[in-house]
Amino acid sequence: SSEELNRRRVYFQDARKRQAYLNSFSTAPQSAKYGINQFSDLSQKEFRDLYLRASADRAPHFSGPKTEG
Amino acid sequence: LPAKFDWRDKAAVAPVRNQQACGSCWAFSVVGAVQSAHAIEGSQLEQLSVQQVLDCSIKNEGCNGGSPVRALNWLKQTRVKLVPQSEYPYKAKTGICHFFSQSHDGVAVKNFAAHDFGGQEEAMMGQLLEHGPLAAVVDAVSWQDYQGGIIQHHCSSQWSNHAVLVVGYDTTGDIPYWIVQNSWGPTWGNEGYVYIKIGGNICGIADSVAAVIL
Repeated sequence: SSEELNRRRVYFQDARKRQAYLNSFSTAPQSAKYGINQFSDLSQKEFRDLYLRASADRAPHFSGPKTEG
Repeated sequence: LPAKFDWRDKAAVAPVRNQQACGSCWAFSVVGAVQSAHAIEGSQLEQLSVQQVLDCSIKNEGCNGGSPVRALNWLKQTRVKLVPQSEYPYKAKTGICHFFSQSHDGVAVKNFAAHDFGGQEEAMMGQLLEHGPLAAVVDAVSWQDYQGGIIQHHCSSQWSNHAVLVVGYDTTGDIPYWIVQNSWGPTWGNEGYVYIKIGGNICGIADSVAAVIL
């Protein structure tokens, strides 16, 4: 429907703004790039509700020797 | 540790798959780790059934979400054999669990090791080399817009919401990074993979990491 199309257009425009912000941190050549992909016409809530459904059980800290920091 | 290592070079990683509109990443990460461990043991690399884990691991919630560690606990305790994907195909919907007899061909999980490697990402590299690809849970909110390259910002730890498979690392360039297989299809990111900077627990990559033992 045209209502749905308009909503998707707004989400797409929001994504473009979000991507511009994210890319403003990507200065080095190998840095991550953010842009249009198959999720660009989803709202952030739709994306979370559909794709970010995992939970992590608390795991014990690895007991080997510290090698960083 | 070698400066770079990638289980794909050893033909131990199955192709990138697509979970579609189903919150099944937790099952894809676990099945990915099991099928890689099976190949590393010397068997032919074979895709195993994600749908079986989705339908039968009842302490998880199918397409509504789950935890890799809970799924591995279920595999370990029940000694259920994961059957080939061709025998129990993926439908992107939670369904009724299909049972197979213990004599049916499949891959069982003997044990697993889940750890928090925060501050110890080098030790995590050792775990990757020793046990094969690792199931990890990350914060993937910013991945909605990811196109490629090495993620170094905009990714929190301790807010995990997505499960993935760590298949390798590369420390030869200016920015060392993890090579991570996602389950959003081969057109997403770097042909279905995402690269995450090593050190600093970016995206919470080291917070909850599980290795499978067959």
